Amino acid sequence: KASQGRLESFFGPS
Amino acid sequence: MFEARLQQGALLKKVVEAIKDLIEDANFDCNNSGFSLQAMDSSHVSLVALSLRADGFEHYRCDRNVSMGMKLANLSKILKCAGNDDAITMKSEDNGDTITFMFESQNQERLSEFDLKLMDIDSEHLGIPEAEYDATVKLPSSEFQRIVKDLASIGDTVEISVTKDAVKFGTNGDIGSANVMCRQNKSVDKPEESTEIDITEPVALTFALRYLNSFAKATPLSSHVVLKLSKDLPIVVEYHIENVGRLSFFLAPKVEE
Repeated sequence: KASQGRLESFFGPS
Repeated sequence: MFEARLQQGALLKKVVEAIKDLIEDANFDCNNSGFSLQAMDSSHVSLVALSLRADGFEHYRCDRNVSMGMKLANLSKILKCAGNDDAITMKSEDNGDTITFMFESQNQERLSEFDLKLMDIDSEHLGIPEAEYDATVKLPSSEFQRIVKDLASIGDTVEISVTKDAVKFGTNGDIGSANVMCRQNKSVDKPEESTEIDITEPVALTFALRYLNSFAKATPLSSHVVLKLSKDLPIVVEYHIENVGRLSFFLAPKVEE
């Protein structure tokens, strides 16, 4: 089963 | 002070209509180079990035960097009062607590002004690295809109897979399954119908259709949409606004547990 990723797991704070 | 005039005011109306259901409020950042916004939806699954270049406006002045917080629903209410052929001028004093929208009809016979109260909004900016993507697909925006709408009637998620000749969109649901394939077609006689694929590595990723359908509300902004995909990275769904800038959406993929 696939779960929804969140953006913070891919992009860091600027 | 900040002052910017957009002859094609309809562009601003279309931008706000495209994002207002995805994000509730946002800071509009203005500096010398232009007018921009970055905001995530409340679940932090998708992100909107708008960039309108200063030279895309007929007149643009920004004496110091300003960040203007607005509730998108309120901004939408005001912009709905602008005619589709109106020019829109935005004005705000330094440290002002309102932004003024001035609408001018084409024949200059009707002038109206609306003031919107600004808000303090805490926003988290994410650093989005400039990346080379495994696959870039440019297809007619109306085609993309149709595909994500059609597939959403069958399933909740879509697998987008790109090879050098085609892009495939597939879904599964309780009632069955669906697949749509678009072949590369660099149509020269009808450039508005072209589909172009630029690929370094075949890629397949799964995304929630609900968000892609929301992004497709930007369709009126551009004849084409650009999809950028890399393994294990958010997809970029980009609408280029001719001579003015672009509206980009990022969506985190579904990840296998």
